[in-house]
Amino acid sequence: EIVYQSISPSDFFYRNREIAGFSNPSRAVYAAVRELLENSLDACERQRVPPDIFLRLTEVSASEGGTSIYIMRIEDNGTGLPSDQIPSAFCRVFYGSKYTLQQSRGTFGLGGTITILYGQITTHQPVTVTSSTGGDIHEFTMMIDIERNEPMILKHKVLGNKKGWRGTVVQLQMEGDYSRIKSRLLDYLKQTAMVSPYADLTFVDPGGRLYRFERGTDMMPPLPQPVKPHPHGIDVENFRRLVSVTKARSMKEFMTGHFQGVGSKTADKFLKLAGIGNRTRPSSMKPEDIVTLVRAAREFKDFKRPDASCLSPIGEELLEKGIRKELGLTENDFLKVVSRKPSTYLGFPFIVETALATGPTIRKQYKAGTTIIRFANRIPLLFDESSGVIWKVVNRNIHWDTYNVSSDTPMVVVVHVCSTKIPYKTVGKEYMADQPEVEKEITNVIRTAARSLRLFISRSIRIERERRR
Amino acid sequence: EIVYQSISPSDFFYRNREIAGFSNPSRAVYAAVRELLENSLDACERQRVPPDIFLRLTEVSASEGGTSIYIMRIEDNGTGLPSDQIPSAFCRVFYGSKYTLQQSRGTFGLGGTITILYGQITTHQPVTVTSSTGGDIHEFTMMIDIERNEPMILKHKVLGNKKGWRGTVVQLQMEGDYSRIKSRLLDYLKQTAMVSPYADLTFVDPGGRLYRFERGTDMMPPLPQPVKPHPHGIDVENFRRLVSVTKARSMKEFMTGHFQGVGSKTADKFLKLAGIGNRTRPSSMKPEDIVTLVRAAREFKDFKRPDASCLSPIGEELLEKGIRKELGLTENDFLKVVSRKPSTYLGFPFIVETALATGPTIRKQYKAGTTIIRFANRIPLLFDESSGVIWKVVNRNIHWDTYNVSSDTPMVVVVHVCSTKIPYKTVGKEYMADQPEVEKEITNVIRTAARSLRLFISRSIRIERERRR
Ligand SMILES: Nc1ncnc2c1ncn2[C@@H]1O[C@H](COP(=O)(O)OP(=O)(O)OP(=O)(O)O)[C@@H](O)[C@H]1O
Ligand SMILES: Nc1ncnc2c1ncn2[C@@H]1O[C@H](COP(=O)(O)OP(=O)(O)OP(=O)(O)O)[C@@H](O)[C@H]1O
Ligand SMILES: [Mg+2]
Ligand SMILES: [Mg+2]
Repeated sequence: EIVYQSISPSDFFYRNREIAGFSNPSRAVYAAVRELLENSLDACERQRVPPDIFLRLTEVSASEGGTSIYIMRIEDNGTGLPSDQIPSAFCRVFYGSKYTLQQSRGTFGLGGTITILYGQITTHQPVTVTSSTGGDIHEFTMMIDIERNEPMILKHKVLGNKKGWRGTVVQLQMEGDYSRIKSRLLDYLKQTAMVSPYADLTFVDPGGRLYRFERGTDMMPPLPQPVKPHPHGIDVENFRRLVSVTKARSMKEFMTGHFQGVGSKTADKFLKLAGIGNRTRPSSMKPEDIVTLVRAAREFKDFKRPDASCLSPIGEELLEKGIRKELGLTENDFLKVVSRKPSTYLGFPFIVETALATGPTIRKQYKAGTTIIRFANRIPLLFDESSGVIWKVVNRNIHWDTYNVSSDTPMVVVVHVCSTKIPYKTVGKEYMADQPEVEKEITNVIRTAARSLRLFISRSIRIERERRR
Repeated sequence: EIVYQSISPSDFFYRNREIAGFSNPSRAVYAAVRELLENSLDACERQRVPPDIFLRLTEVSASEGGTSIYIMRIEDNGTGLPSDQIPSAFCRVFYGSKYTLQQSRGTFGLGGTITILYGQITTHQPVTVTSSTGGDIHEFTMMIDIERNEPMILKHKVLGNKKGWRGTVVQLQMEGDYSRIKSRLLDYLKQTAMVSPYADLTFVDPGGRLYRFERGTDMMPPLPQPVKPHPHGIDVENFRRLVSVTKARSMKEFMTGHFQGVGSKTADKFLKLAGIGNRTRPSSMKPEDIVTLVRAAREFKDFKRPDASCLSPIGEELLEKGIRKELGLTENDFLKVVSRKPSTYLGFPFIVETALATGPTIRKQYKAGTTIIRFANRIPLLFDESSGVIWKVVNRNIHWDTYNVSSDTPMVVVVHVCSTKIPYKTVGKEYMADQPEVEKEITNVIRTAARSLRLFISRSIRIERERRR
């Protein structure tokens, strides 16, 4: 009489689409653009090709409730996908290529799929994905079997590819409300351009208006390399998984072979501290020894610092350039950019970069007080500011008065956190959880930048006083 | 060279446990208590038995990082579970009994499982679930196969049940930090007691301290009844699913048989408006007709108001009693409780109840200004206040000065939203999305209560003035 049942992952997100960011028709437009554009940027960066991305939103029909039906179409010159992967990548939740330990915007394996799901349930129209990795061009027309979390292929055409085109085109129909989200959407595109100046973005909105964000540089950031996990991130589950596939015949070989930052001497020292024999076979570790190992690994201070080759920070030079251009700063304004060394939380490497800006240009554009601009893995975060860790640091951890900043000072704080795992609190990637190590790093990098800010402000105050005499 | 793969739902939440609310060791304690207590309250209310719930958190060991290992144990006198359902209910993500259209705290089919998963990955200890529906008592010791999202049964004992006990005991070990979350946790328990005065809750904390929330009444709220969906909630996906199982041989029979609020005349009128023949076989509906039907259903004004027998509002009487007791109000204080008629959003029925309180007692307990106390389906919401729809309404939609409320007025605003589907924006149920209809209803109910508040404040001001002369 009580009925127990299970549901598929796509059914879960069909029933709870607000959880994925599709909370109302205007947010749905934002979420859809975000998910598709981030997939295209990832795909272009993956092969270090300067992105050329075309995004078009066309109104098909308006309805009484204020919402409209749009065609959303995005085209990129990225990696493309192998034809046998296209159906699952786009029409299956929890399927993707970004489950590895290297920085990318995508991470969950569901963003593109849920955008397609939302389009399907609001318009009953299939999605068309056209893609090539350099060979034939494959065009799939598909829908999602929501109860089974599986793709349904309605049509599959194979076309020749004389020009050797490589990339992906996604076209779908969806219900939405562009007018209510327009200004936020344009902010998202502007901020994307600010931290990805090598990308050339074109957006045509339902009114037919064209927005072009031109390429500022051809220099692509270095490609993040997949890395081994850092031992600070060992937990009983990933230990168990590694043991089931390892070829290591001793715990020493296991530690040096499966983790970064563990040399031969370090492995000896660590295992001795954890009370585990060097020669112990990994598969013979008892549960209580595994727990001891995990606890000891977290506290052990002598593993090498994390390998940051899996990360792709914006870099002080590009960040400064992008901010100067985006905020229109002059030499009368102050700008200080600081990029910290890599750190880890739960074994995941991360880097925090920040910029503080103030001065007459800032005072003109922004009201007095602090404006925060946030990024995570180069994704602009525009919602739920006060729920996230950056807001907490700026408003609670930094004592701005000690840096000569008053509530009247117009200031822009830019923070970028990049990691192999951003601690997002929501599937819609709206804001980050207040992970203790991440919070500490953001606090430290802002304090470092604020020291330069203090000098600038005290000097400006002094210059102002002398001018008045 | 690009590797595509899929992951299971439990693997997704293992990798992204912040998404489920387990963002750091202190929040993990809060999330675990929430998920287990809400399961127990649902189970007791399901059979209209006044809940007797015992929750104990025992410290097993402390670690250097400030976190500890706890044993968490909760016991209830609820429905219990059939023995063949226990493994999947507790050790499989997206499995449960609350996927029906009736109000309950649980809704996603994952809260208890993720709590058990968190305990398992931080301590490598299995969970023990003991339960009976009145017959034999079954005791399962289990772990989750995270990569497959399946239960692993380590032990299964069947015990006699002479006393005919019915209920469930869950015991697990987990890492956490109780001291950092203690005060919020106690607020959660107090507010739970405030809106569930028929529940008897006992909590023993790691320090051995006992907190008892005694039963205030034996009157259980009426049991929410499962209902048919309301036609405003038709979308192409659920239409398609109904068509594949329906026995209706005409669209008229389909509308009256599968939905609430559609009588014979209403079905005729609606189908005529949508341009669909009464006698059309549901299975022969073309895609474009389905879309027309869905659009027309959303705008159609003449379906009956939603059937609220699936809802369980607190009710003005119980809410008033609970608030008076919880806030310690006297007859010098003002309290106005308003409960609105049911409304729908996307076809889901919902009710908003609110209470406004001010006066000398409020001024003593709370600083000047507004304190918001939020509930969704009787669950206290204590985090991310400014991200949710209630905060938006209180701070943006209500012009408090027109109700004589100044920034100096000490005021408590209590809001309870109950629905067959709460528009949570997060898996951790922290706050609600600003669904337009829900936002509108909250705005209207607060305005209604605020009109009485205005009279009270203007009268108090007048009395104060006359006293000064
Ligand atoms: N434009 C594209 N070009 C190349 N590959 C793509 C493109 N869009 C999607 N993909 C592939 O499809 C997969 C699934 O995409 P989806 O957006 O659903 O998840 P994701 O990007 O991996 O993670 P997230 O949910 O965080 O976005 C990606 O991992 C990628 O391999
Ligand atoms: N104490 C309990 N007594 C009886 N049944 C329980 C109890 N705890 C869990 N269950 C059963 O196990 C199922 C799964 O619980 P779980 O908490 O994982 O999901 P849920 O409560 O359905 O949804 P949510 O994720 O929103 O909490 C429940 O639907 C319920 O049927
Ligand atoms: Mg993606
Ligand atoms: Mg639950």
